[in-house]
Amino acid sequence: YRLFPGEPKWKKNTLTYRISKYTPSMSSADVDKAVEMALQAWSSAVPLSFVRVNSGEADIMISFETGDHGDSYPFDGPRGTLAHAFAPGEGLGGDTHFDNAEKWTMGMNGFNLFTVAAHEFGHALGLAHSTDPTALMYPTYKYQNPYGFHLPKDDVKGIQALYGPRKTFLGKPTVPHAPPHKPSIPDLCDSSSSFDAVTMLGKELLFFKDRIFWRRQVHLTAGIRPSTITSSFPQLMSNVDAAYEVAERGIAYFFKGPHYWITRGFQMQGPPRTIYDFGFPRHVQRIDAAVYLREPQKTLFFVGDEYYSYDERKRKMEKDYPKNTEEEFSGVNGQIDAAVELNGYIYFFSGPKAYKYDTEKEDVVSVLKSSSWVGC
Amino acid sequence: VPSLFAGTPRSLRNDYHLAQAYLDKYYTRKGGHPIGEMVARGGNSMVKKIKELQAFFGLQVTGKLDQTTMDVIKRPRCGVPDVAN
Repeated sequence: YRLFPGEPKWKKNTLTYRISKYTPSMSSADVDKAVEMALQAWSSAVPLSFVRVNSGEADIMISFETGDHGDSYPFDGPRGTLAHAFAPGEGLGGDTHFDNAEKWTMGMNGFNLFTVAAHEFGHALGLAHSTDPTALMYPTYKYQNPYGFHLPKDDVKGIQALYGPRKTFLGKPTVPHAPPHKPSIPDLCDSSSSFDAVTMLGKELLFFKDRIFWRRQVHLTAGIRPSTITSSFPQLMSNVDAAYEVAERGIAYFFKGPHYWITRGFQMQGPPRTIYDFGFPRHVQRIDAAVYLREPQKTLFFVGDEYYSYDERKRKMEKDYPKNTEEEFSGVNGQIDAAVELNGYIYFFSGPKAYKYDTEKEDVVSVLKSSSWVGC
Repeated sequence: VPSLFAGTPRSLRNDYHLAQAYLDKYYTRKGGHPIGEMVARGGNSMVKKIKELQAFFGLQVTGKLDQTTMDVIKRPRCGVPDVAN
């Protein structure tokens, strides 16, 4: 790896970024996503965090430009130069420009924006070009799949030479240098919030919240430990909406926005797919919770105050859905945040409450604190 | 110019200009205010930059714009120079 002369670096750990101009060759949502993932690639290795702003001056101003765009490094049309970025510093420092004449894409039919953005943000953080052909900071373009991307060793060494390693967090990563200590966990114990998603995965029970997930054995409350989602599911990063496992098939599904991923254990099985594969109507943009019921081999998907039933054998959504959740599951109040079936009971997590629902009695048999499931 | 090329005469002129622009963009130290630089055609500064490029990309350092060197020059890339800037 190489650093710039004088080794310029940011003197703060939280950097702002703003996408001030977009490109016609990609949707702005995809540009936002690619940029977020590209920054995430670096913040997974060093104690930096990135905050997006939508107006005014940001540390890293990002824009798609054409030809001569006023910084004395004009672009040259299709191919050739794809993008450039400036080393850390005031004003132009950190700014990142992409050549609008290129065909940008989230995939491979054009230049993959995640790949180029991740490289350019290396410059914006203080890395020059590397002579290691396997490094992200090698000067010439080489496609990288955004999902499952791991920063090559040479780049990790380079960026940590500037900012030191990222320490693993025990709790929510609110402040990059927050010492890994107990108090971050009681946040969950005290807060009124619930989990984003809960699922079995093999023999373990996983609870997802923001950027953290907890793993535990079903019958043991000891040895519960938090990990960052990126450490085991880099593609998911944070804020998983829903998850469920079809144990007999050994696969699990993870949902985020209109996408889902399939895993075998912790192994991602390919790129994300769209939730419309399940037969959801287009107005459904995300899932709040999902639970697989072993007996009927059906998966219930909760969206707002309604739910859908998906037949896993026939691989299709059942007719006469959606139905109203509270009408069907008496005693379960509020929107469902997460759900999981254990030993014939369905556990519904709604805010700080976990409802234990008996499908035979068709009623709630007990109500617990959500956070009691992770040892609070 | 022929001394720089191990390539065929046909693509001579285009490749030469392409290479010159590439070396000017990525292998020319431009600190502070940009300065005009008279570059003798094929002068030793061009050979020197070709050698720098070949060393950076791990190619055989010949100082000539041979095929492998031209292949690298034609690859899409980042606009940040490869030499200290």
